[in-house]
Amino acid sequence: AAKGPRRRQHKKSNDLPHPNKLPGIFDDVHAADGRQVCRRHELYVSFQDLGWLDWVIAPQGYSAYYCEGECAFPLDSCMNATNHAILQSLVHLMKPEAVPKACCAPTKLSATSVLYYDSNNNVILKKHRNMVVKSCGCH
Amino acid sequence: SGSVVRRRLHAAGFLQRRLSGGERRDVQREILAVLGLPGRPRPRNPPSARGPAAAAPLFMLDLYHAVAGEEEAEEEEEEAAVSRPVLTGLSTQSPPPGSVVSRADTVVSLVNVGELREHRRERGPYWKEFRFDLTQVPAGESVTAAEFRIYKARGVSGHSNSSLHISVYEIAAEHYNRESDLFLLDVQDLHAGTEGWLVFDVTAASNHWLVDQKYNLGLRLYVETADGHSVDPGSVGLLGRRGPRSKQPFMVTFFRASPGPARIPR
Repeated sequence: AAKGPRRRQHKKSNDLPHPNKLPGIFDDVHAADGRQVCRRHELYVSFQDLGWLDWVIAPQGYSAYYCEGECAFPLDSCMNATNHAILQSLVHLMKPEAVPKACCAPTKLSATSVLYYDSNNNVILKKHRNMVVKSCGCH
Repeated sequence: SGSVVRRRLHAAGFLQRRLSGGERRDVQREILAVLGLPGRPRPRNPPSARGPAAAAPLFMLDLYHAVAGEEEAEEEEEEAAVSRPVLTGLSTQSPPPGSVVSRADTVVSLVNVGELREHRRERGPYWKEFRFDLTQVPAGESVTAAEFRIYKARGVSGHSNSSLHISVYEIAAEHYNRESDLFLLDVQDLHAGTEGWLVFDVTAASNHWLVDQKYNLGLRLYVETADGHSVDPGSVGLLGRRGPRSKQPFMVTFFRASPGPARIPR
């Protein structure tokens, strides 16, 4: 199920907010011209909705997230842009027809584990790598 | 093909397309493939028909929470540079997780599919045998550790003050007219009054699983007193398939994916 962006409570801390916690991880941060900048959005994969809870023991689902938004010039620091993406967005500015903007895609993925019964009633715990988007960026 | 695609507004204001039956099956098959499953497992008895949880699922649920907790700790550690929380001891009821948990890609707990007890015919030693079906060994992964777990309750025989010597063998080969070929895997010496889960390292047995495609593993357990007398394993409190479900013996095997393409191209 894809949910609309929701405001997340930032923990009170004296340190500088972590780049991922800058406005934009969940909030609707827009570029100067109102378009939404590249960032992570919530996406929950529900094993319950898939009707799998007769063999999946845990979890009932997991937050996978996805990346979406504009990689338009100037690429702010919170967009995790590669040097190449910065150059590409410059060239796009000059030749929009010839060169596209950089893509908003995951820059860091993490694993998720699933505990389930197999057909012989053995119980299996499997770690699946690269299943959860931890951060997005312009590539 | 003219199939009516009904769109409806999802609560969050996004259009949601209703999938056709075929599309739903494709979606499930695709997610199962990502999860590395050839198809949708069909456990023999659905959750509602299962009695109280057996030992293996209880152990594996503890393992799952330990691993999930570690994954979250890694995330928090990266976000806020917080020190990694130490895995605290788990309830004495369930056995502690294996030591190679966090590096494993797959952990398989195998239920004991068969059990045999030797009755002393010609003054031979007592023993107890356990059978495991290894057909679910994940392809393309190598074994990093394998443990045989058996619960020891307080014994009924008169050995309560002595110490016991317990040894576990792999049944390497069985013969019709003579004793099986045995391969020693692990031994433990403990006080007869000990109670709780005993963990035997049977990793050495895994050498044959993948090479010889030997998928029927037999383990044989012997118990002796300090002065070498053979003792019936049941009489000193070692529980088998007739014990309570939460204390029945099982095996746990830890696998690590061998380096190769992250996902087999299709």
